[in-house]
Amino acid sequence: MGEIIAIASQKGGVGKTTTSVNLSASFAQLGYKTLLIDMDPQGSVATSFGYGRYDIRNGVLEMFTKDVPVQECIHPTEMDLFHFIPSNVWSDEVDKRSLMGAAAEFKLKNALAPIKNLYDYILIDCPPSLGNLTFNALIAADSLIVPIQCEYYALKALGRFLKMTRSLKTEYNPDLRYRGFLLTMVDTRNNLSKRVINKVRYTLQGLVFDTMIPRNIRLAEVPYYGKPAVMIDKNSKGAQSYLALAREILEQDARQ
Amino acid sequence: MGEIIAIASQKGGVGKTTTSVNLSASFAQLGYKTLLIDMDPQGSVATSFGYGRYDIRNGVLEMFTKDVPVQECIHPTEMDLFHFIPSNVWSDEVDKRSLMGAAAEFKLKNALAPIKNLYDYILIDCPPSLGNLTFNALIAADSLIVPIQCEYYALKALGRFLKMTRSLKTEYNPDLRYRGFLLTMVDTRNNLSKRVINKVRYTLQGLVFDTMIPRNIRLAEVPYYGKPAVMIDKNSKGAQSYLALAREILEQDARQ
Ligand SMILES: Nc1ncnc2c1ncn2[C@@H]1O[C@H](COP(=O)(O)OP(=O)(O)OP(=O)(O)O)[C@@H](O)[C@H]1O
Ligand SMILES: Nc1ncnc2c1ncn2[C@@H]1O[C@H](COP(=O)(O)OP(=O)(O)OP(=O)(O)O)[C@@H](O)[C@H]1O
Ligand SMILES: [Mg+2]
Ligand SMILES: [Mg+2]
Repeated sequence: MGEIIAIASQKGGVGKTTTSVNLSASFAQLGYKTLLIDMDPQGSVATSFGYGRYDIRNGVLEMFTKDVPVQECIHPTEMDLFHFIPSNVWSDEVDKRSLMGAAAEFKLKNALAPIKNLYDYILIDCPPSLGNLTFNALIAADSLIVPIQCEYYALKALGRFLKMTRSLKTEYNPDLRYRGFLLTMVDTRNNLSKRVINKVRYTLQGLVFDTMIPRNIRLAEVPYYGKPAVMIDKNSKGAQSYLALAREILEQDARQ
Repeated sequence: MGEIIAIASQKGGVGKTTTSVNLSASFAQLGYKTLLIDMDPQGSVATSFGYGRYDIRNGVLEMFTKDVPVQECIHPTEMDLFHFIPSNVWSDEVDKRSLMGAAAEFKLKNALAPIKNLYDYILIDCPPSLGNLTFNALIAADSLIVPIQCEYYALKALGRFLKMTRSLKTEYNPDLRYRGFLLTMVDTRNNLSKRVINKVRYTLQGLVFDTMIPRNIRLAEVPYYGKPAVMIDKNSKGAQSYLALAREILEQDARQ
């Protein structure tokens, strides 16, 4: 019960939010109770559900700066089994002010403790950086999914990210494990994509998910309609690939 | 002489590094002496020139933590008029440790003062966040270019970014001006792109560059070869669009 999975990468625009939203929706579609937490000040998760700034009562910001209990920060979606906590964080300043106190790194882990077993999966969408907000997520998490965009800069940025997560794991969260590396925006028609896929599968061996997420314009369009792809265009390649990813993760669990 | 232009956006993956590298190379191609500074711990600028971690003597890290003079951090490229300073920053930790001192926000501005008039243009590539490193860049800069990817999350994230830059401008750098907003990864075949272009041009009126950067696979491929597009595939749509952007900026100057 209640596995916390962080979706993280320092590289920007690799599909962290798209994965967080669509994988959560896929788990809910398959009958698993899922909570998605947005640790990114950009607040793209709320955008994905058509929530504007004034629609949000409490979010991560209130959890961190006003100690509002986590239960009061949970918002519904149109899917019964899928809830989310928006970031509502308006700047990295919160990052500094509220997280500079003692044991600041454990703030999220402690805040989530009361509800951890109310959900089957709790996903955390991370910002594209290695600051306090990502640290909090990696310390609260049981496991980590790292999206890798099939392009050169994302490939080269991976080494540093892995180095940082390894040292964080040793210092703060020895039980953190890699759930898997997810190849995103895959376009098998071009050589760059193929080259990156081969390199990643060779270097990371069995840690890379079999499921790959294709570049699919529907995934970029659905946030405009305020719903995950699995809700408004279930047969699109994007929605189908995230359902396949959810099934692959569930099968990993079944085998354990 | 010596205009410092920051290339910044909190949204990840919108083309900050691609713009920084290819616009700098275009200025150099047109005969202007250009320096590119990488303030992003990911170090994608060095990657763009095939520099590995061990090829770098000094970078922004050494400038900030060891007070190495800026002249000793400058690295050449294959273009005579184009130099760069790699980030060499290995984590956001430097962000905290070295930038917590007094007047930390002005560290970059002060470090660049000795060389500001040796170049026609100094561009600064920023990380996808609003932390110390981006603050330093926006305070050192005379002007700001904001790349906007033609997709929904990037559009929605813009409002918050503009709010933050406005309050930074008032508090720290009243002379900072918008050089322009740059539409990137434009694909006029799809509705999403068209919708974003119309919305951005309507909301930001005359501040949006006429030049738009098309989605062009060559731009994603060239970092693998360690050269900007203008050096190895000058006739590609990507290289041509960045040359057009450089000319548009130069014409703005001529009209002033
Ligand atoms: N498989 C895909 N096919 C096509 N477009 C995609 C795909 N995945 C994501 N996108 C689009 O690419 C852009 C970047 O994705 P997204 O915002 O999810 O990345 P991110 O890693 O969360 O970015 P950030 O680093 O800013 O948090 C978005 O506009 C999104 O809609
Ligand atoms: N016009 C374009 N057409 C196609 N691909 C592009 C274009 N511009 C950038 N790219 C590719 O898209 C990805 C994101 O671009 P880039 O890394 O320059 O963005 P960024 O804003 O610097 O990202 P970060 O937020 O991580 O710093 C890269 O793989 C890059 O090669
Ligand atoms: Mg995101
Ligand atoms: Mg970049």
